[in-house]
Amino acid sequence: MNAFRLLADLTHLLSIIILLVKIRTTKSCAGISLKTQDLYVLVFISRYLDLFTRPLSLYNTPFKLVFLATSITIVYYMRYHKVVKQTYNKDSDTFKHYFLILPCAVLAFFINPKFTFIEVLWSFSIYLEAVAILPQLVLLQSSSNIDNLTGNYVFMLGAYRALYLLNWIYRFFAEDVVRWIPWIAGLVQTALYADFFYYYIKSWRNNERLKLP
Amino acid sequence: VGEKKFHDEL
Repeated sequence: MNAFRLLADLTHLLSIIILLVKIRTTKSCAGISLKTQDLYVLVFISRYLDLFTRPLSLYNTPFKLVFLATSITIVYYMRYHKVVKQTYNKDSDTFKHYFLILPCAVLAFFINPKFTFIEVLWSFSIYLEAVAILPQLVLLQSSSNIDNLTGNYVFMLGAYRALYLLNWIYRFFAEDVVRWIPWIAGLVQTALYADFFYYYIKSWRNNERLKLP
Repeated sequence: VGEKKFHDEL
């Protein structure tokens, strides 16, 4: 465990808390892509099936349970809560997210640390997580104004994987750890946020409302 | 670099 890793996981947790606060206090999920949230449920379920096969960890296990529970809660709110579901921008959430799943599954089938059920699912979840933000970014681009909580949510969600990159660099030098699958996927994941980061920081510095061109 | 270490991240 190093500071980058801890900060990364806390940032990830904070992003989810921000989203839950937005949904619960404003009773609105405007600007949030249900498709991205659906993909996160799939990511966490496929990655954390190892809860049943691996020994429990005081650090990882609570995080895994929280990520599973919160992602399912968010999707539940967006689909079934009688007030929240009416605020969902269904018509702007147009990305064909199902088309992301098959290529990730094929990739996981061929590129994995070991050809076992758990390892292939783990690889699938790493690949899918890398691209799961795409529907959300497309939705933001079609929104004329992005509220602060939504902007902060997406920023924290992107920052988390960027911090993992620093953690991997640290571990490479300090612990000789080499992990090509998460490294490359994490790099792609972070790169997808580059545009968003640019406009987020620009609007923050100019004290303006965030808007993507 | 052991197998065990592989899944020590979230």
